[in-house]
Amino acid sequence: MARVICVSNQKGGVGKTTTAINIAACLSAYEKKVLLIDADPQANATSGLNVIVEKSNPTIYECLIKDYDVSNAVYSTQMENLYVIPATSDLAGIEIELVNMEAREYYIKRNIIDKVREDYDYIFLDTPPSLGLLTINALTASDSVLIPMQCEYYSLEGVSRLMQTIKLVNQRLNKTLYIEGVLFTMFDGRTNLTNQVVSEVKKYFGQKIYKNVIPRNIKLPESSSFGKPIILYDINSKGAIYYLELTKEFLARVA
Amino acid sequence: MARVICVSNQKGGVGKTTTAINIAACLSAYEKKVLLIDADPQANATSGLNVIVEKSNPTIYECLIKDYDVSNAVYSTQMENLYVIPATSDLAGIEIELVNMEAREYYIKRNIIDKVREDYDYIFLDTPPSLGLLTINALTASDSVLIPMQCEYYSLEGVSRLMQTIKLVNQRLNKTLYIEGVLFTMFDGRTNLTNQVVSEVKKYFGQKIYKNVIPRNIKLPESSSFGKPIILYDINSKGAIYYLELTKEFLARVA
Ligand SMILES: Nc1ncnc2c1ncn2[C@@H]1O[C@H](COP(=O)(O)OP(=O)(O)OP(=O)(O)O)[C@@H](O)[C@H]1O
Ligand SMILES: Nc1ncnc2c1ncn2[C@@H]1O[C@H](COP(=O)(O)OP(=O)(O)OP(=O)(O)O)[C@@H](O)[C@H]1O
Ligand SMILES: [Mg+2]
Ligand SMILES: [Mg+2]
Repeated sequence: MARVICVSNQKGGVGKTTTAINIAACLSAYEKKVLLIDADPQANATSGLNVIVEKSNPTIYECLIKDYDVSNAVYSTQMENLYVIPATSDLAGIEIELVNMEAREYYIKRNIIDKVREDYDYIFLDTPPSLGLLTINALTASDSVLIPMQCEYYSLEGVSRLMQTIKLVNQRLNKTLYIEGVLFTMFDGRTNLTNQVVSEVKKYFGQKIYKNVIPRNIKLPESSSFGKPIILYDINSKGAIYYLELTKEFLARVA
Repeated sequence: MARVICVSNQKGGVGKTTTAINIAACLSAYEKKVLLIDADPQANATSGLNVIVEKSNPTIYECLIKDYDVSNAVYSTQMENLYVIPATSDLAGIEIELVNMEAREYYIKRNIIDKVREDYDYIFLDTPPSLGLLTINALTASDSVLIPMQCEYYSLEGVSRLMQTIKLVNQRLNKTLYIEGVLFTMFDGRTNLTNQVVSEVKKYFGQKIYKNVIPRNIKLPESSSFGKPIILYDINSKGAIYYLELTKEFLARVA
């Protein structure tokens, strides 16, 4: 039975997709069977793993709206134990399509997670930079939330709204939802700004903050342009080491 | 009669808010009367200019939904000629509230722009990282679109969807909408990745690309945590020089 983890932060560009792809890939390298679900219409997790969607094949959109057989929407990747349910820009219309539906927050849970959960060790959901219905669906379908966080003011500012939303989902839609952890991304420990933000975030999240941080490393954006996780693109790069170390800490916590 | 410019790119974290605040501030320093409208529920443009919204005062949300007198929602800032219509997180609900309304794409244009346009030289709209109804409203209300762009793969990938949306708005909602310019942000000219993306973007946008780029500069995120535009926070910083030079190029184009 898989643990389901939603990677979420409504602040844009904080490293949600980069973290979802690379933790999932590192776990699959540690022989875990992992599914990554792209719940963002930008479909960056899909292209970041070089998943090519044929026009006729189902994606997350078909699983949600047309109740397709989910197993047809699962694609393999270049990593042996890593699978993806891809997205396309069709997903952008889903929030309006679901607005007037009964139990609109449970579509990801009922149409996807409940059907595949037995087949994997871990399931990750990459979410868009918003707190709309797609992200609510992802939070409702997850056991826990992993929050990537840039150590800058706008990212810090958004945390209280994110926590309000998580609390609401926890009260009304998913009683067991908890914070998996907070990850500092694009981290530069030399600046005052970073140290100020870190001390603020520590007050909020304390032990939930991963000891491993992910400093800025050019190999990470490079790897996405080659459609590969960092450990396939350049196993010796600092970016690969950062995510491998983080994944060890992640595994130690869930054990 | 103001020129109305929408700062937009659905990719998260590419420098929309930083660009909107700093171009608006530089123009106001050049004695132009400027209004910045925060159309993003994250309300980063509002806090980035240290605009404190009293609970009882109207914001963009009240102007759109309750047809408040817009002039009550206009706040002054620390820059003499710069004014702001702020946002709060209340704005997050607007997309669902507008979905079933008549002429839902024209709310920003009819309830705000048409009422204040005579009072300013320039009006800028900061938008959220999405192509939802708020961004469509902002595009419909604008003369042109300024597109901040990070030179990385995911940002490049999103351009075709952004252009599709702009084309649709241009065909159906706003016949005169055009591309004001494309601005390279957090620019690092030393990497291969940047040079690859730049050559791709040049094929798409050609002359529309500003010659001035905005390299990464720590004073920019620092200035946002002090609630000041860069020219007030540190006029001698590289960040200030980059935006002052860009603004000169912007003015030369609109002349
Ligand atoms: N540690 C890092 N070092 C350098 N670049 C990074 C790092 N992490 C992410 N990036 C780059 O920063 C950009 C933003 O990251 P990413 O797209 O993963 O964020 P996101 O939160 O998923 O964005 P969005 O809000 O648009 O979904 C990408 O171009 C990515 O390649
Ligand atoms: N040239 C720059 N150098 C260094 N940091 C920058 C630069 N431009 C923006 N930043 C920082 O990068 C982060 C993202 O920028 P910003 O919030 O302006 O992007 P955005 O596109 O408005 O994000 P969102 O998609 O969430 O609205 C912010 O923390 C900002 O302070
Ligand atoms: Mg992403
Ligand atoms: Mg912004």
